[in-house]
Amino acid sequence: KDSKAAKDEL
Amino acid sequence: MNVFRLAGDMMHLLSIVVLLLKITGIKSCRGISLKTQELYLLVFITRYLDIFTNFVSLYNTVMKLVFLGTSSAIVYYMRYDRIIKLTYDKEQDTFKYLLLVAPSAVLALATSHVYTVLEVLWTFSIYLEAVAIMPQLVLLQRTQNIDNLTGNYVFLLGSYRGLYILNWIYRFFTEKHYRQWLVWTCGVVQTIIYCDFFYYYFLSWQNNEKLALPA
Repeated sequence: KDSKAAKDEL
Repeated sequence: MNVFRLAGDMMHLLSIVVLLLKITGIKSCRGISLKTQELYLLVFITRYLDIFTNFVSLYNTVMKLVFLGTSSAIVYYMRYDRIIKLTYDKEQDTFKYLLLVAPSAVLALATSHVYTVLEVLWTFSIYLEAVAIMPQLVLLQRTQNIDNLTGNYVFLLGSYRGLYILNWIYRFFTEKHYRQWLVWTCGVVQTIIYCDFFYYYFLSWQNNEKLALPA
């Protein structure tokens, strides 16, 4: 779950 | 998106613009590490493989394409431009790729959240980005008379990392499910790597002297 959240950053 | 994230992205973009201006404007890539630039290109390629499958926003997609395009252009100029390639300090830029790529790959395989190709490569890109500046910092130490553009390039890149940390702190307090230890740890490590550079950058700025890093 946590790695999904970072996908909105560059 | 918060103001820290936006400012961070703009610093990142600006750093690339400064570098491209230096390279194409004065037709010289003196003091710039091709190894660092190639590692960044690898970071962008492995991280943005999801560009067409995971749509976040038009902003994100455009920025990803810009980063891929500009970093490819920089590598192209340094390797193949008839005039620019002559100014590359090849003998000084001796950092071994494997020293950074191998540990990043091992860590990515060991700690990836899910074992899909995209996810492992994404994790790899997070680790690699944290250390990709090292060949550049080593080269700066060896370069006499660092020109302003090169110093500013590294400064802008470091600012981008610092602003991302502020962005994470902000998101930590404003978003419920924002817990990303991997990204945070790598981001903090990456910013710490710049500390020494920042110290000398401010020192030279304060004393109005040319930037020089002690070997």
